[in-house]
Amino acid sequence: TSLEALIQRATSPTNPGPDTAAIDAFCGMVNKEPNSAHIATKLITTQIQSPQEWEALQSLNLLEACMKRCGSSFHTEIGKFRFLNEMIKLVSPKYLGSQTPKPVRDRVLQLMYSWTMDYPRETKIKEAYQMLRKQGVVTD
Amino acid sequence: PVIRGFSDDEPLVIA
Repeated sequence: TSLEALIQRATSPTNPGPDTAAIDAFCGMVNKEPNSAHIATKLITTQIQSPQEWEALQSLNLLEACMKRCGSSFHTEIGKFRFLNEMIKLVSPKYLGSQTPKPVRDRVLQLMYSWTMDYPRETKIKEAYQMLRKQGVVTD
Repeated sequence: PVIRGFSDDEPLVIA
């Protein structure tokens, strides 16, 4: 099964709970297939912007699992503004912030904050997070 | 001369 099929299973809005088998398979494939980190990141970007809250939240959980379990090539992709900008648009009132469900907005900010600590070498993540604080999107 | 490599990233969006 391809990454596309696996992410659909892992984030399906009809899932009663987390589909850990699909999450495991997705992370496993990202680690196994060379150059799959870029494709995986693009797929996750699409899914986190789902207007269906449960689908978006499952996508953020998949993203967190990949950050924890996939290698540095995945961290590098997430550490680019190309990806971080999509997370910023979800929480910024200038973009999609007003349509994004609050649990999704909170989860995006929580992930970015934790990444600033867990992946200090990905300096663009810290830069993006500090910008969100400066703009008042993140409050203490 | 400055070689303008293709930057594989884009600028940070301002919220």
